[in-house]
Amino acid sequence: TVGAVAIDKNGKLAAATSTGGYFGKMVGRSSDTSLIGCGTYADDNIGAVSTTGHGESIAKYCLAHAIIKAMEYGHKSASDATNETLNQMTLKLKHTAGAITLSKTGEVGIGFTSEGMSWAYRKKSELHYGIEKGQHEIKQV
Amino acid sequence: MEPIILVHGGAGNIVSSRIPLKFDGTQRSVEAGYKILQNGGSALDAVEAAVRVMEDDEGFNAGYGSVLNLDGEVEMDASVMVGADLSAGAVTVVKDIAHPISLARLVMERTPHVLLAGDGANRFAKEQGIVRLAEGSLVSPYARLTLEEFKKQQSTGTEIKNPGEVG
Repeated sequence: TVGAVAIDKNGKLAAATSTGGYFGKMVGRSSDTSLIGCGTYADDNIGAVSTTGHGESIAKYCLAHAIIKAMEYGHKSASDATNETLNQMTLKLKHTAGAITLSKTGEVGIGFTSEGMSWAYRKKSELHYGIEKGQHEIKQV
Repeated sequence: MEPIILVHGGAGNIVSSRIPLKFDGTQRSVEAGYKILQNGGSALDAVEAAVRVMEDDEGFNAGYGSVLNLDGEVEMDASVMVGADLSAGAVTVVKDIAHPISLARLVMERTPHVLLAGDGANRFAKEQGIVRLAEGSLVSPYARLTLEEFKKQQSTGTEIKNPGEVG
């Protein structure tokens, strides 16, 4: 699965997610990626999210929307909302996932309960990226 | 507002041989999206451009290089959402389309619906002038190998290990 979230100079947010699904899946299986609120969500008043991971769990947990609501009602930062919601989903459903989040103020949230997740973001002249837990590389571009 | 673009290239147990592909692809994806933002473009255009880069890249499970279903076919899903008015579009179980994310955007912009599936999504793509690729064009050698290993493990009754991403 791949995904992107962005905020433009006018403070407008968008989110996008695309996937081939799960290897060896049944013919005709739909994933969370196609479900708004599960794989993708964006609201200019709060933030934008794209998710990846165990699709059936993400769908049952409405993961993208749950992260946004943790920010809206729980007043969590993008990072806390992302990581706490992912941990809650994995605790409840015993499967892993990851998510990227941008808040309306441009806060970045990156989290995953899986072994790894590739991610990258650009802000001004800095490119940030990583895959493993705790990895956060920065290079000037 | 300072523009920002953030991308992911999938979660799971990423095998070490695939890590350089992931680093390279996510960075190219970010640069494609950021260029649009830097030139005053919209967040929507930026996320679409960023995802298209990864859909073209065999190193990611989307577009070319997608994992295969049990029949050995690529069936893809995509969705997009705009924060200003909560407009959204999505497609599911689409075949032989290079950029499902752009088809999802067309569903959002040119239909009264949020989600189109299977044959209906492919028919809509044709109506919109999106070229349908030759059958099997999106199947990569790595995806074929992964499915073969999965089927082998299934037939021998060995514990099935996920060789890559979880989704």
